[in-house]
Amino acid sequence: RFERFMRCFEHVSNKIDEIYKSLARNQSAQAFLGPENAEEPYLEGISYNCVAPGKRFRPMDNLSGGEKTVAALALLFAIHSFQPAPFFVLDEIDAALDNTNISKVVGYICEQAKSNFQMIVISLKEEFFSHADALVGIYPDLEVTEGMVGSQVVTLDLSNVPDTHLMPSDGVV
Amino acid sequence: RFERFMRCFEHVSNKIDEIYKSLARNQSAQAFLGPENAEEPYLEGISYNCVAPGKRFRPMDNLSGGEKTVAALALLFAIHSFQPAPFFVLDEIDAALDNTNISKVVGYICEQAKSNFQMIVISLKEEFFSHADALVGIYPDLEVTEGMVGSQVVTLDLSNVPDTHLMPSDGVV
Amino acid sequence: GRLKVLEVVNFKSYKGRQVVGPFKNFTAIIGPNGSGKSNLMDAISFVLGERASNLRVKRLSDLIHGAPVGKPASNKCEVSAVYEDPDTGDEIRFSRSVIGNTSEYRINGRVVKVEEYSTALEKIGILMKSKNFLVYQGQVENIAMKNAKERTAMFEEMS
Amino acid sequence: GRLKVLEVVNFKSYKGRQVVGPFKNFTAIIGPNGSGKSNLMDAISFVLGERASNLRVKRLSDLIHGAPVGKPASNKCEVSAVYEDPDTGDEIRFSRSVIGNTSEYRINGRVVKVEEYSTALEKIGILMKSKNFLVYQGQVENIAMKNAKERTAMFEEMS
Ligand SMILES: Nc1ncnc2c1ncn2[C@@H]1O[C@H](COP(=O)(O)OP(=O)(O)OP(=O)(O)O)[C@@H](O)[C@H]1O
Ligand SMILES: Nc1ncnc2c1ncn2[C@@H]1O[C@H](COP(=O)(O)OP(=O)(O)OP(=O)(O)O)[C@@H](O)[C@H]1O
Ligand SMILES: [Mg+2]
Ligand SMILES: [Mg+2]
Repeated sequence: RFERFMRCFEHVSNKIDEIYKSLARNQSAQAFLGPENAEEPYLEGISYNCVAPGKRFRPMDNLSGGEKTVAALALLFAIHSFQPAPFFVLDEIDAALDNTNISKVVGYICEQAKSNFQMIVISLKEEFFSHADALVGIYPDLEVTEGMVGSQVVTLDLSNVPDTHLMPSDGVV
Repeated sequence: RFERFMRCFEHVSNKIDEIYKSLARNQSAQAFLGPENAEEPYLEGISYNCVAPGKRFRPMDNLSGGEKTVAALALLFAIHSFQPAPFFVLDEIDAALDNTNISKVVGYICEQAKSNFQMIVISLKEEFFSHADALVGIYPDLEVTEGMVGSQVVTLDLSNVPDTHLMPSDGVV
Repeated sequence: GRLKVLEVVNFKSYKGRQVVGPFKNFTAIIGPNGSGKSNLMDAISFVLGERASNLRVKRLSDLIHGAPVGKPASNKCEVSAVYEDPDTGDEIRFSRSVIGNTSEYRINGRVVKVEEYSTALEKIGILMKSKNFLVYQGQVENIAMKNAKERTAMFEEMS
Repeated sequence: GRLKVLEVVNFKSYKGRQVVGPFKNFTAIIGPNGSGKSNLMDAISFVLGERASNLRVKRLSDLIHGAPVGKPASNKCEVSAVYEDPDTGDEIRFSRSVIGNTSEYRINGRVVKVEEYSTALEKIGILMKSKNFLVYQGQVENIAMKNAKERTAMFEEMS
């Protein structure tokens, strides 16, 4: 039990810094996981700290909304590298990101999606979804009998479309 | 004490439906505040229900992220109509909104900002901030001595600029 | 392996039988507010064994199309996910349905107990206990802001 | 009336004295992630009397530029807000500063007690108790999702 815990913890804490650097596209970014009790980490807590690119070490709750999102994704992907699920489903993770951070995150996802995982994302932002291989468009459709609004689905395969800006900025199918 | 409570409650519950209709730009939208105990509303809870445009009456937690944001703004503006503070400060309230809802909310804000309140918003989306009368641009600036990143401010007065899309889509100053 | 196709029957805002897919390496779900995007994520979580409270409903029977407004389209709803192993081309079809308020699980059409169902999911790397691959709307920042003890518990579950 | 100009001195990521404004009827604050937008909102809340926990710090002294990394730029920080009554052209300057860990309040440069300060703010319609005009990052949905009892308490405070 102890061995398994340590193997998992050591794997993720070795990977987290490299993943955060490549997600933030900046070598000065740093991330580390530290047990509060080094001898027996499973007895106490494990702290997570990130140094945002260009900034100094400071407590995690000092980070801005966008900086926290990037730090969270780094941890998510580091955990995945230890225990790879076949796919991710991410619902509007880009809500707090500015366009610079969106293109960094999308760049990372496109690199990874080719090799070791499948990405299913929900997004409202063209800067994010225009790089996908396929779009699933959901649109509301009035059901006449019940007077209720239901959902209809249309799927677009984009794998043969060159990666350009696809949609007018309202991006709705 | 009871009179004051009832005056406040009645004012807001009379206004909420009209504000929600004009925020959603749709007469089929409905919003109402209902006391759980009609004789003495201050003794029990007050429920808030919204019927999103085109949908049927359902519990509030059935609403989607964007629908909840619009419902929340309607309540906020209805409360303001009873107790008008001189200005609002809203930090990225557009995070869950699609472009259609952003233009409805911005339209409502532009109408109100002329007459009865001052709006200060923080936003990452050009669809939102390009309608403002003034932009305050914050940019990070490296302080050489400390090696720390600080904030610098620049202010742009847009009141003489015609209301068009001002920025390239990454909109950062 | 990966998710190939999803089939939803009377699940939340999806009336009747609707097929979604095929999913590629990077698939984006788009559409206006309230159109049903997060409901589709709920369908994926549901078929993998997620419980009602994380599907934004109080009871499983509220997942049936029309149930929250008292006009259920049917007495059951069902979601199937076709998982594909790209190396061998093998496919497995996982299905979960709700009849009344209880769940029924199937693998390739055969009814199985929930234990067999979750063991088969674990074999392909899906551990619903730790759910490190699902991020619900508005939850992304919380992954980084857990307190130190919660983080230890997370590693505990993974190992 | 309305907010005309804000002046921040060594407050959070703002080093030295910086003047922001003039604010118009509809002003947008823009800039990249981590640049200091929410810090500017914290400056407005701070000068109106907000407490440390809603300013994302544990102690008031952490508001001083550089304090969270052990390199405070000064032993104090200060924010002033100039409020203008457009009908009469009158201006009032509200200021709050932190020296060490205690607050000092001024109206038009004169030191006043906190009671006089909040009474003067109430006169222009700013009730920090109910704060119905400030929406912090990530909190907008919560306004609609309060439970019924919390909503009654909110009306109680307003009346
Ligand atoms: N059982 C059900 N039957 C019919 N409609 C339902 C059912 N459950 C939920 N809905 C409807 O589905 C809609 C919400 O869909 P969902 O949360 O997926 O939206 P979304 O596309 O994610 O929107 P957003 O972009 O705002 O997050 C609501 O309007 C709700 O009324
Ligand atoms: N006392 C302080 N001294 C110096 N810097 C500080 C201080 N307090 C906070 N900061 C820095 O301010 C930055 C956060 O700024 P803020 O939260 O305003 O960003 P933001 O512009 O709102 O970003 P986002 O768009 O991601 O929400 C952090 O990087 C933090 O380290
Ligand atoms: Mg959603
Ligand atoms: Mg912010």
